Amino acid sequence: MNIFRLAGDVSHLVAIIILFLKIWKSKSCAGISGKSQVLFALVFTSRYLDLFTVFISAYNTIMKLVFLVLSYATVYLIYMRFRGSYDSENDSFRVEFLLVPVTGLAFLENYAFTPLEILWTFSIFLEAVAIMPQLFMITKTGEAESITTHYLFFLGLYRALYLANWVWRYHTEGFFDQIAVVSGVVQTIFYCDFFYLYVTRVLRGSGKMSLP
Amino acid sequence: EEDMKPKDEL
Repeated sequence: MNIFRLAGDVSHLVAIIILFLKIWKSKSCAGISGKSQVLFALVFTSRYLDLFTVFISAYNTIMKLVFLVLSYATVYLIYMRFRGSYDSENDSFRVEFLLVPVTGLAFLENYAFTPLEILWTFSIFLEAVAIMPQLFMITKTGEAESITTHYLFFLGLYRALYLANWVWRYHTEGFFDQIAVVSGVVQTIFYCDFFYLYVTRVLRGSGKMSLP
Repeated sequence: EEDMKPKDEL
């Protein structure tokens, strides 16, 4: 464990908690893409299947459980508890355009052709694109509440910190996970445009982020 | 098939 990975995991946890509390307290999921949240729940489900077969550390197990519980709870809030406020009309990204290529690629590019390894690879590729429905929804509605932008900031920051973690691990222990690194770079690049808007609009300007 | 790395990351 290094400071970059710990900061990344904390940033990821903060993002997930920000979103959950925003929906829970405001009793509304307006402006939130339910599709992205379903994809994130799918990412955790397909990645953490080794939860009960491999014990790495208490931290690892606890964080996996927290991510799984919070992501499913968020999906529950959106599609069940506060489904009246779910903006399905603007949450119109065709997720099959993500799932098909990601599934195909996971079968082509993986470390081993075993169910667990293919599902892990699927989760890595899917995580890189899972935020697309949410970013698409923001461009469609033309704005995002400030809390939603803070959620996206910490979510984007988490994988950027993981990139630093991989640089650190490469230089200190020769660790290099090509699939995770390439996918992590792609994932972080998708946030660049948002990061620019976040700094110029939200941090400096008004609380809301309204797109041009 | 590369050596199976420990999946110690989240």
